[in-house]
Amino acid sequence: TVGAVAIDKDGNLAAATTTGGMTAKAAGRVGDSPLIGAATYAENGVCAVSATGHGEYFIRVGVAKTICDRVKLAGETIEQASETALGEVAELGGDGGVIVIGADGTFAFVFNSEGMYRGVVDPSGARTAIY
Amino acid sequence: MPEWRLVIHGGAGVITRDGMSPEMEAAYTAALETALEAGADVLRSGGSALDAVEAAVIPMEDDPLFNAGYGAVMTASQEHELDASIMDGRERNAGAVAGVKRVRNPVKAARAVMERSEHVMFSGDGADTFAEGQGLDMVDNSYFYTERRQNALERVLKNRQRTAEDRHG
Repeated sequence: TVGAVAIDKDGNLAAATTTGGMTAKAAGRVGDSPLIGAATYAENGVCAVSATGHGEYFIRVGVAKTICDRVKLAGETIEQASETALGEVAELGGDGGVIVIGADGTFAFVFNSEGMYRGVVDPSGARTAIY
Repeated sequence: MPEWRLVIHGGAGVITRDGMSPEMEAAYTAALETALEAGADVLRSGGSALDAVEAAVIPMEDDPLFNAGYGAVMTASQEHELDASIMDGRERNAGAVAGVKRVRNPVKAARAVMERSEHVMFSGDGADTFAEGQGLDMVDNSYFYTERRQNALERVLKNRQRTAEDRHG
């Protein structure tokens, strides 16, 4: 799975995610699909999220929308909201990660797997990480 | 607050230093930097966040290192079925495709659904047909094939057991 979230100079947020799904998945199964609200979500003034991991757990938790709603309604930081949502995924037996950008441009990489290919770029430069 | 910012991921899972050679790590780092630069180029020139996320995802779809587009994993029936979604925070407009087999860049199909249809999601043959009708680049399903993913499929089918990496979408 790959994904991106961004904030532009006007403060607009966007998110995108693409995946090939799980190896040897049954034909027609859409369990790994980055459904809007599960793995992809963006709302100006709140946050933008793209997720990767055990797709069906992310669908059951509604991870991306959960994160944005916790930021919007509970006033949590994007890190707090992401950790809570991924905690629910872990409780069900899944793992994975999210990338998030908040309305103020702050960002977070949150994952409960051993690693996540990830990177960030802004006018100050680009950084990447794997582990 | 930064003037603009882009954040990307190329998947998560069991990624250990023991299991990755320096050459492989360098290849992944270079691929991530390519994707970052594609999106940054949009934002640096005043483009929209929506254009930036699409621009960043496309090179990862085209890179066999990642499980998206060229180099994606195989289904049990030895095909590739791809999924993508995109969302614009301005109006909470969204588009998605599931189970496409012929559109080269699924994120473009998702954006076409968002911007050129009245709907949010298309799946299967209908999604491919819609993408083709929108003039997107179409390929044979074999375009997505790589030996690495064929070997992974054969291992899973033989052992009847997936590793953590196999389970990740």
